Amino acid sequence: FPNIISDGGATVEDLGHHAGYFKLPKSQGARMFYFFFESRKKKDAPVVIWLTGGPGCSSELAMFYENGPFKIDKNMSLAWNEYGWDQASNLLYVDQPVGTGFSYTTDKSDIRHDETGVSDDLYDFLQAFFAEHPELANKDFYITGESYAGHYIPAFAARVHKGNRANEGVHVNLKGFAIGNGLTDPAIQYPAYPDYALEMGLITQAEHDRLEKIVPLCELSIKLCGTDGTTSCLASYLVCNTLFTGVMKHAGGVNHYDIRKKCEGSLCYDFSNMEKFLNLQSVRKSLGVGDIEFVSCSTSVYQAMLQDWMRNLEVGIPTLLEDGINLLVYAGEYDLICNWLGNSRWVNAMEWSGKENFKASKEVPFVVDGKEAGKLKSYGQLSFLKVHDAGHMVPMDQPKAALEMLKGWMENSLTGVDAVTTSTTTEGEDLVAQM
Amino acid sequence: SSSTLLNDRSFEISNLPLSRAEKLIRELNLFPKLDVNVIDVTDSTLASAEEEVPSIVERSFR
Repeated sequence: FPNIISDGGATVEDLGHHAGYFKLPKSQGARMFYFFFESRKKKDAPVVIWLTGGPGCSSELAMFYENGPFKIDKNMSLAWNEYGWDQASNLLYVDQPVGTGFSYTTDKSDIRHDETGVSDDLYDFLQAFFAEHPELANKDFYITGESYAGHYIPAFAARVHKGNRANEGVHVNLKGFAIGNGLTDPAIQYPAYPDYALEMGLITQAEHDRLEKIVPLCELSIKLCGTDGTTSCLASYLVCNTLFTGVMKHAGGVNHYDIRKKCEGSLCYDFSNMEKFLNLQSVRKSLGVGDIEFVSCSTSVYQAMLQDWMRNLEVGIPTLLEDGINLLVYAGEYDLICNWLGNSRWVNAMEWSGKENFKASKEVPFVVDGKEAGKLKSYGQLSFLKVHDAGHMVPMDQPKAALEMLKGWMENSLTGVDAVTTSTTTEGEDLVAQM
Repeated sequence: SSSTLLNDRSFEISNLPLSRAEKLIRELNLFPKLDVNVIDVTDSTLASAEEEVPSIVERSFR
């Protein structure tokens, strides 16, 4: 970004890197900041939007440390990321919900509290973006993201689908949505904490059994929260999080994003270079953000989502599957906080026409460079991938596998040519029933 | 009530939402100057230009 070529020159256009602000129509005074990187390869590549979780963390976290075109070197220069997802897509990063990153508002009431607010903002942004880039509007469109975006993604996908069916504005060619180590169905994922922790040797059987006593309480509280509760959802958040903190209390200081690692004191990762870089005056000037601060993660946005946290976002997914929209759920196997077991359980439990076939489908290796990079289970529009040797941030831990996963999924060739079927149906259950 | 039921001190202050949000940020070694990007309309040059701008303003950068 420093050393920018002067504004408005055609050469800058050729480089295909854009940044901008979108005025949120359903707000008092909010502007959403985004990055758009044209595909490094095929100009007719699909459009992929990435949503970071937190909740309340900025998209630049993923852009610089996971799957964006650049990495930040120690001396604040940028190096190309060989496995950036712009290798296979026209790639969008949006700072949302408003209040995080360079997105800002002049009115605190614009801070979003639920998925209706989030999905409406993203939908309105997408409409304006495609109006600005009409040449992209008919491209295949995929929604991807991670962690708390396991809430945002299905909500946004449902909003796009609803808009298309009602012929609202520009028709969006939504082909699929992918959730990485997400939180989508808390009623299934929270009770999976003690089971995953026991399986991975983080807690004893006795500690597991003690935590199991909380599960009925947590499940009841989530049921009370439902899809539109308020204070009941807050209570559920407090009750159910004792399952997670109960595991962590006995897990010997493991990094809950990657149980193979330990946090150094309170430090599990060091993303501080991102803040340094984005606060460089030359970078701010290049991006046109003026004197707007960069908020890497927002505690206020996090808290504003507390009533949203325990809501079930799986409910809107079956309709999307039945209408032919693909879903990929993937999870690094060493992540505790959004572990693969909880994700696998809600995916297997989803009520849709392909449920039994999916459950019975064979588990096949996901092979990259002739080596098994994960275990894949799929049927029809639905795919579940357990990624080996990765934690919460799969594109950071397994960048090549993540890029191949994206490419294969968008080309409907995830199982790949050289996939070897090595497992029997019962092992398929393994992904779920092993516990 | 569940904490008394389970004799579990997980309801300590460190687990309340704000603390969890701050812990998340500390774990990533991040130090945002603001806890949220709400700008004061009166003193921002940007805000004063708000009314006339189109819904999306984009620029190319290198």
